[in-house]
Amino acid sequence: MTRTIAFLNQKGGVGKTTTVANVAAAMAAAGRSVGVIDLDPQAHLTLHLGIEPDGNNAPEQSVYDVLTEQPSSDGFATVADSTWIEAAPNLMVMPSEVDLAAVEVELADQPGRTRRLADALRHSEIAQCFDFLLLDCPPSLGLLTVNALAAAREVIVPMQAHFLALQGVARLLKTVGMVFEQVNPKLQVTGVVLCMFEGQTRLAAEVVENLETFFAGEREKEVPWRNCRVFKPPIRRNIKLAEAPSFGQSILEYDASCPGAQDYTDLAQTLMRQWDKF
Amino acid sequence: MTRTIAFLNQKGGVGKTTTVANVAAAMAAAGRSVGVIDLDPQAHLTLHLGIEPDGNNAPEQSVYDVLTEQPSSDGFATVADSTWIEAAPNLMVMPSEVDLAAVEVELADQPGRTRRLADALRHSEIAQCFDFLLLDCPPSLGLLTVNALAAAREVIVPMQAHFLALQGVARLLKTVGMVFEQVNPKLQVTGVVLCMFEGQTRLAAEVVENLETFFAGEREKEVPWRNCRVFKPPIRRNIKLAEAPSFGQSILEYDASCPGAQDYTDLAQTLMRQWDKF
Ligand SMILES: Nc1ncnc2c1ncn2[C@@H]1O[C@H](COP(=O)(O)OP(=O)(O)OP(=O)(O)O)[C@@H](O)[C@H]1O
Ligand SMILES: Nc1ncnc2c1ncn2[C@@H]1O[C@H](COP(=O)(O)OP(=O)(O)OP(=O)(O)O)[C@@H](O)[C@H]1O
Ligand SMILES: [Mg+2]
Ligand SMILES: [Mg+2]
Repeated sequence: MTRTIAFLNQKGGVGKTTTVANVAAAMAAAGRSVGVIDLDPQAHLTLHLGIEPDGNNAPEQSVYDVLTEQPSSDGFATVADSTWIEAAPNLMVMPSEVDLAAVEVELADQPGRTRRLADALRHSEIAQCFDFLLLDCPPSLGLLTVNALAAAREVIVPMQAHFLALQGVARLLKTVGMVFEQVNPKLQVTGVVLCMFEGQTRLAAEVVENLETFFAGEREKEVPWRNCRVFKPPIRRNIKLAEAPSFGQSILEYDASCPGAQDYTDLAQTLMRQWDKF
Repeated sequence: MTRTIAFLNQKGGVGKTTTVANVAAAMAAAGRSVGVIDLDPQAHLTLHLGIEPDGNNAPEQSVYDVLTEQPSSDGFATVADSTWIEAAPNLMVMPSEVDLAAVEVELADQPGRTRRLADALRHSEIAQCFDFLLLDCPPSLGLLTVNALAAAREVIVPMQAHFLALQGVARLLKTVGMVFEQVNPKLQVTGVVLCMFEGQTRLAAEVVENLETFFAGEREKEVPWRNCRVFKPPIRRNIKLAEAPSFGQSILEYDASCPGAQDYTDLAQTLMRQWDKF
C-alpha cells in the first residue's frame, strides 16, 4: 500500500518544498517508487525538480486539471494518470501551475470540494503503484491544504526553530484535527522536521524543548498527533540546499557529499525504515 | 500626506513581517507618527509587537471587522478608528486575528471587495494623521494582498537572495500591474529589500545581479516598477532578529546595538530621507 504523506505548515519559507524534493529524491535513489504532488500555485516543487511550470515548455496538464475535473464525468479516472511526469528514475511529479491559485474561489460552493484530490488518486492506476506519495502544500490552511490532508494518511510538519514558526503549530494541529474528524479518520501526524537548523543558537534549543514538552504531554490523548515526534537529526542550514533548485536538481544530484545531502538521506532512511516495520 | 507602503511577497518566510515591525519601530523612535496593519491571518506582526491576537487578552476588533463591515452602514466610518491599538509611542497597530483567513471566501461575490481597506482608511481620522502607514501581507496574492495594493501608494518587496524567491518576482509584478491598471493608478514599486542576506555566498551575488539587471531593463517602460531599485545595504542574517519576536519586542528594544538593529535603522532612515525630498 502506498504511504501518502502531506508536508504542511502555513508558516511560509520553513523548508516544505526543499524537504519534499530531497526526501523524494533520496527515496527514489534507494530504489523506492515515489510520486510527488505540487499543490502550491508558486510551483516551486515543479521548478526544483527541473520542470518549467508555465510558458512554452509547460506540461499540458497539472494538478489544477485534476482538482477541477467534474467527478461525474468518465474522464475523471484518466485525468490524473495523464498528469504524471517522470522527473528522475523512480520519481514521478504531478506538476502545479499558476491557475491553481484560483481553485479556492472556483470550487467555493462545489460539493465534495475537499475530497477532489483523494477521489482522483483513488482512480489513478499510477498512484496505486507508488511506495511513497509526498504532497507539498502552499503556506496556508486553505482548500489546497485541506485536499492534501483528505488524501494523505500522514502529516509531516517542516519547521524552522524560530519563535514565529512555533506560534502556528497549534492552529495547524487544529486544522488537522478538523479534517481527522470530518473527512479523514485515518490521518495521523507522524512528526516534525526541523529545517535550516542552527544548533548553536539558544533560540533553537528553546524551540525544540518547547515542542518536545508539548508533544510529550499529548501522548495519552485521543488526538491524531499523539504519536508525533521531532525527527532527529535536524536538517542543518546549508547554502547548497538553496543553490540546488536553480539547477533544477535535488541536493543528491547537485552535491551528494554536502551536509544537506547527508541530512536528507538520513531523514529518508528513517522514513523508509519506519515503513518496513509496519 | 500619509505615505502608505505595502510590504508583499507571495514567497513565504522572506522577512515581510520582520521588516514591517522593525522599520515601523525605527521610524517611531525617530519621532514619526507610524501605523501598521497586519493583513496576515497568522497575526505575526501583531505578536511581534507584543499584542495577543487570539484568546482572553485579544483585542475586541481587528482588521477582519474593518474588511467585513458593510460599507453602506453609518458604522463604517467608526470601525477603523476603534481598531487601532498603541503598541509603542508614535506606533499604532491594526491587529489581525485568525478569522481573517475566511475573508477571501466570505467576500467572494461582494461588490468593491478589493477596495474595502482603501475605503475604510479614507474614513479613518487616525489613519490620516500618520506620517507612514505600513501594511504587512500574507504569503499569497489573494484578496488580502489585493486590498493592501488598492490602499497603498507604494510597494516594497522583502526578498531572500535565493533562487526560489527570485522565481516569484515576475508574478508579483504582474499582480501589481493588474491592480495599477484596474484599481489604483497611483501604485508604484519603490524597491526590493534583501533580507537574511548572506553576502559571502555566490548565490546571493547572482540573485542581486539578476535583480539589478532586470530592473535596469525596465527603466524606460511605462510600468509601475520602472523606478524600482534594490535597497542598499541589505538586511544581514542575524539570529537576534528571530529572537526579538518571542519577547514581543522590536529589534531596537531587544538589542539596539546588533547588526539587525543597525540594518533596519539604516533602511528606515533611507525611507524617511526619500520622503523628505518629495
Ligand atoms: N536547510 C536549508 N539551508 C539553507 N537554505 C535552505 C534550507 N532549506 C531550505 N532552504 C532555502 O530557504 C528557502 C525556503 O525554503 P522552501 O522554499 O523549501 O520553504 P517552503 O516552506 O516550501 O516555502 P513556501 O512557504 O514559500 O512554500 C528557499 O530559498 C530554500 O532554498
Ligand atoms: N535578517 C534575519 N536574520 C535572521 N532571521 C530572520 C531575519 N529576518 C527574519 N528572520 C526570521 O526568519 C523567519 C521568517 O521571517 P518573517 O516571518 O518575517 O517572514 P515573512 O515573509 O513575514 O513570513 P510569512 O510568509 O510566513 O508571512 C522568522 O522566524 C524571522 O524571525
Ligand atoms: Mg514551498
Ligand atoms: Mg509574515
